[in-house]
Amino acid sequence: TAQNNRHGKRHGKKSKSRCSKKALHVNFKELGWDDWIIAPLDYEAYHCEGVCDFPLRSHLEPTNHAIIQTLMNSMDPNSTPPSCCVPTKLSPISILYIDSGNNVVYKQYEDMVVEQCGCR
Amino acid sequence: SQSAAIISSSGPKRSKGTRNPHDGQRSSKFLKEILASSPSLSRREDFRNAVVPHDYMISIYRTYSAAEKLGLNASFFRSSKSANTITSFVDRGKDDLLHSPLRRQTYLFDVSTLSDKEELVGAELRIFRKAPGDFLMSPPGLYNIHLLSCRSEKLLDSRSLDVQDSQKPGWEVLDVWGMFKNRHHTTQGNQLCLQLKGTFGQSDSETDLRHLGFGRNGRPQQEKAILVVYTRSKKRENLFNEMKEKIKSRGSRRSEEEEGSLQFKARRRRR
Repeated sequence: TAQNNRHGKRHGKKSKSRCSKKALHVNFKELGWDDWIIAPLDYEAYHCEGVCDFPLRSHLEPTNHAIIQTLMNSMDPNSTPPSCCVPTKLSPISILYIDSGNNVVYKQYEDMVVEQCGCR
Repeated sequence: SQSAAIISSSGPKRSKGTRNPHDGQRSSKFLKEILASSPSLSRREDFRNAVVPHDYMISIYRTYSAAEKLGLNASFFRSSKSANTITSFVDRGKDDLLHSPLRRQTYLFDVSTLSDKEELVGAELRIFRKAPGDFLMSPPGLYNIHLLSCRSEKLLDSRSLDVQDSQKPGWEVLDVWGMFKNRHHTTQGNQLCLQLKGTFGQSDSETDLRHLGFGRNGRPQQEKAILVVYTRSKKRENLFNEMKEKIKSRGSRRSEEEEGSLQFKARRRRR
């Protein structure tokens, strides 16, 4: 067993970070989408990254299936993969763009920004 | 670019699973189409410059995106009519007969991109009224503007104007939602046609719309009338649908251009 330091983190073996929200800056200009998207030209989308290992924290809002899968994985990693770190809550953003008829359109696109990550 | 790399590399591998074996190929093919269709920077700028968004659309975007950042849902705003898509169509009508009085003005909109799958929740016509320079030509008093459907001449909305009082230019907003309720009866093909007329006081005689500030000549793009349509999509839209539409329209434009050039060559050969 690795001893915890005063911040509750483990010394020794390189540990993978737990499932959490990480930065993901999307630049529509770099994607080449600035020929039809008027605004915004970039935004913070975030992404989910990290491991879902035993014991799963409650803030990750695991499904019952994820709890079982994580338990199975902790007992035998070769038989079952860990559950997946994925977005569990997303929010929309407003986009102003030019449609195929050259009309200017405002649209609220759902699920564009990761608000919360969890294990599923 | 990160997501693009993920799609193209994992596409064929994923096809080994239970998913449709064509999914990966289709997405990588689509990705190739996207990359191939990306025009050069100068062409992109030309395209962007050709479409000038009206201030009204920019203000809608600014208001709702600011509200989103504060955690408010844009659909709570009364002006949005609980819509999540607001499309602006620019007027294609023209005023001819330069020297004769402009009794009626026809507003034409190409609404072919409106999807039947989306629920229409509101529509309005926004017409920019210039400060009429020659308002002295009109007798003082109250004028009325009436908006009619071209086909049935059914009155859609009307508004009173005091030309002497309202010297400031501004936008007149007329409700055309009534016309959209029976859209298939009112559109001719993909064209939506509206007619504006002005009357003086209680009389039925139609006045010259130029004297009221509605003349179209010399108007910049920003001052052209717009039809604003509010829709609500039931299913979750994905951005790739927009990209697909763009590719399709570029493809048809390209084939039209090619066809035009072939016809020109044939004509030259005949000559």
